[in-house]
Amino acid sequence: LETFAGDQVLRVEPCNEEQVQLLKRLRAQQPLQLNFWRFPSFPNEPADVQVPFANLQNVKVFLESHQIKYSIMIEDVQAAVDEERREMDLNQR
Amino acid sequence: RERGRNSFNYGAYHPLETIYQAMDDLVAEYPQLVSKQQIGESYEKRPLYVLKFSTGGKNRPAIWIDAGIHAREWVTQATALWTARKIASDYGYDPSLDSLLNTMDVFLLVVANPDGYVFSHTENRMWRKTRSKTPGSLCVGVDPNRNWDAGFGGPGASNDPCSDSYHGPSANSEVEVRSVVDFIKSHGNVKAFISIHSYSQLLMYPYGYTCTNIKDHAELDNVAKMAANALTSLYGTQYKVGPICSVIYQASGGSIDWSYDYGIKYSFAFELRDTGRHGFLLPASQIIPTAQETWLGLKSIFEHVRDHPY
Repeated sequence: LETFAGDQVLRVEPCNEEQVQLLKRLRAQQPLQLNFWRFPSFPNEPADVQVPFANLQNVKVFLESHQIKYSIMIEDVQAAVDEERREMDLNQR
Repeated sequence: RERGRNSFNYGAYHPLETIYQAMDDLVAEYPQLVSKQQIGESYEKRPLYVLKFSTGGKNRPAIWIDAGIHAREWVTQATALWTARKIASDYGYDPSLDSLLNTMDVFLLVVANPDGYVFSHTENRMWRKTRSKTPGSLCVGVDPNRNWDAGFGGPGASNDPCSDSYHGPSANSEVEVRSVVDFIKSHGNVKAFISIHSYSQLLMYPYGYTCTNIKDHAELDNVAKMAANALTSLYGTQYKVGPICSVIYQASGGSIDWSYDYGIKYSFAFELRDTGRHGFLLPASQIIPTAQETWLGLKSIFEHVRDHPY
């Protein structure tokens, strides 16, 4: 099973068209293994992206160096998965 | 083993086999109203089943609903299953539903992407695509909501097989998409096409492949706003309403763009309750509330379609 330990989901908020384009370029970077839950679209529309733990630093540096605003929406994806599994077990019982 | 209305837990997520069994149980319980039809099979040879709700007649005008084309959005398939039982159990008690089903049929594809659904349950919780193999690439799967013949390959879809929004080698290349297209075409009398997803609470209508307004913009906007208001009335869940392109982003090859261009005026896509704070891991305790509020939105659309034949 693939695990998502340490993966985070970032909510990124581009404020202009240039930042949207930068996010689109980021999205095309396959080695970063980014999983966009909500794709970059228009200025002031948030994009949500799941970032593997190993690439968190690179992505955050990229965003910060281009003054692109972001916040951490999910601290640890695996913790959320574990919590859901716990709930599912409870339901099944 | 969960069987029948008294023991099946609609407030939980289930593996594919259990969902298919629950569909069979529903058919067995309401044989006068519900039947099951196989419209094809997935890339990995899993059956694609639709539930047909019909009170009789021949080739009546119909409403199509599909759920879970993006595998990981589990609350979608769960909502569809709850909705199936709601339609079956409320018929005969809800005058609005009665009048709908006395003139129209409803088709419900509960699991539109069964291979992806199984994969998301067993291998990768965040899987969204199909599981078809792409020659010459190690990456697997196509985004089935970029694979329809509507601005195929245009903006908002990727030509990289490794991308989560890969549009596939050609329109309808995915058997899951082709099966629906063939079914809708062979039926010939579908009047509404509703696709259910789940992320960030939106109710959208065409277009996504272009940012120009459709000719029925005013009417569909009005219908969508009424449906969103009905939905919000239950728990206060806020929905954003509008064309895909302006409400979310430009995305080509989407299902409701195809259905609209094919002539199905009432084409809508729901993005159900999911703030993103849980991602696609909407807590199980929210399944039934999500389904309940969605039902109000769906019914509002049903009523408009019933009352505005074309």
